[in-house]
Amino acid sequence: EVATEPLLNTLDMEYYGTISIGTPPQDFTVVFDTGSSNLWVPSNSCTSLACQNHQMFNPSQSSTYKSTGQNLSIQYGTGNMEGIVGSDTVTVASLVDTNQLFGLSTTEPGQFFVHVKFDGVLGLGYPNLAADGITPVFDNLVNESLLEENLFSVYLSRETTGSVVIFGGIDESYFTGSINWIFVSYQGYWQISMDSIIVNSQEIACSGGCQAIVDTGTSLVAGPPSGISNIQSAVGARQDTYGESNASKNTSPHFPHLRFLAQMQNDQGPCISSFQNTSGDLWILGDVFIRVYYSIFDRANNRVGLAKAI
Amino acid sequence: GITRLPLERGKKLREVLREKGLLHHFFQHHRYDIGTKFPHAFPNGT
Repeated sequence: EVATEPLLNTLDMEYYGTISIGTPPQDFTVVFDTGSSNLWVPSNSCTSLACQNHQMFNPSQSSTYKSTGQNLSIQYGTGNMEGIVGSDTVTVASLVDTNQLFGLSTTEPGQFFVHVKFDGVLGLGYPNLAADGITPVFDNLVNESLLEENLFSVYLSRETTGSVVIFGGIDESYFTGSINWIFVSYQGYWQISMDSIIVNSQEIACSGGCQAIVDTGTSLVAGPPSGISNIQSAVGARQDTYGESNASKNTSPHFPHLRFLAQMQNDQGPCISSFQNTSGDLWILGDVFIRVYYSIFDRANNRVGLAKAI
Repeated sequence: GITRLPLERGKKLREVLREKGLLHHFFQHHRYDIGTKFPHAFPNGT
């Protein structure tokens, strides 16, 4: 029997940064996730082992915290986060976002979450994805006129450090060439229309067009099984019993031109393909894609800008 | 008007579980489909 586990998508999150909430500030490590729209961190009233292993927000230690008395359930992948809604000052780098509504989890989702390094998630998707109509952090920053432009951009490094999310602007030092702009096809996720997927000059997936979501909260590239199977064949990867695909590091001539470094997780240990099946028709362009393309999320014009990352 | 927030690339839960020998146990007991994260997407274009 196969059971579901809440917050399973945390399996493949790998980039996170630090924000603070409250006065004086309490620090939290969060994933900046363009595939969701809520901010949540663990509450100090959560007694699960996973919570105890993370930073927990203590409302009584913050002079600016306001309770709303509202319960919250955020659907998140296969499970959900249960908690309460509070309001407090959220500081993101030098940006001070006052009266920000956010979720405080009172039950931590799933036994495996105990192994996750980050404490919570800060969603950078559109407001209509947010639970209970809560205004997302980015929208509040814009509403409070704290940003020069109504956009943010992301550069992901292959190294431990050097990655950055830039609020309110574009940093040309992170890319070369021109920016290619693609209009958002559905204003919820950062969803775009893709024309085709070509490997070595041959169209092997997404024939006739398909939809793709640019998601900083996913590390892989995922898509429908038929398309992924074609790509796996092109890169010489074989799927094992548990759905992971392995490839020999010695078969580089078979990898698509210029894509090997970007799309294979070639760290220490087994060589695991960065492509994964999903059950739907969507393609998910995760971190392996964003590492190649400096990504601009332009809310003012509802478009995504992609430029070749340095 | 432009604010930079540095990100750290850390170890994925997948890697942590693999190192602890728990990854196969995870896949044996849980169905993992990243597509379930996007229930509100338009699957077939607009």
